Amino acid sequence: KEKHKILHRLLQNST
Amino acid sequence: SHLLVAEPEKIYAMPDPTMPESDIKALTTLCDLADRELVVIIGWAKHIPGFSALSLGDQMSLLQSAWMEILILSIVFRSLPYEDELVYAEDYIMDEEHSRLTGLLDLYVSILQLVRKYKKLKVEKEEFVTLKAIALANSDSMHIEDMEAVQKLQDALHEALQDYESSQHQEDPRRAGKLLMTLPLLRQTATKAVQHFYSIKVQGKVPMHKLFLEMLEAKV
Repeated sequence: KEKHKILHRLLQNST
Repeated sequence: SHLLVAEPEKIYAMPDPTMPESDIKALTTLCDLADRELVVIIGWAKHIPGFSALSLGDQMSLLQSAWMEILILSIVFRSLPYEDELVYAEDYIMDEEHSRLTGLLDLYVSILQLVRKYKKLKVEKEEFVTLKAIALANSDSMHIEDMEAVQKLQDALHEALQDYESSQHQEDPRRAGKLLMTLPLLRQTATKAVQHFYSIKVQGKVPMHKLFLEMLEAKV
């Protein structure tokens, strides 16, 4: 998952 | 109706006016556009009823498998009013010659084949937004943790398509099937596109933003 950190972060953002 | 509301705003390529025209410039413009569209697609996916109820891992897996199909389907839909041109963005429309000069002729031919299919079907916006969501839910990722939950999402979207067709297209009881039968060519085209942009990445001549790189690497 570390490799996909931007996707991970964008999915976690509430907007 | 949820999917129609979730549909993203128009997007613009805004090619760098200070950069001389070249194949590298065109590819740089397209990769930058794709990177920004990916951010939009991730936001869009969250508005698909049921998507956010999936585990974060499964949300990631679906997007990593389907992002190029979603990008291409959007290009296809924007290109429907045009003749032999691909609308990558409102301000970035490529014809055959421009595609050839950019090394994207194969992709141009494949995407146009999809455009012709949807033109023949006279696909409507309601159908297009549902197909896009189906492409995401049906992306055949090998890393799904909770297949039952993903199946539920597929079923709900499939049902939405069938409901729409049975109320709006009673004249053609096979219309939903015809629309779903366009998805193999979409998958094939997206696979080619990912391979092509991955080889551009390996050549290293075109600058690419991090999210686009991350998604390209996830697919290969």
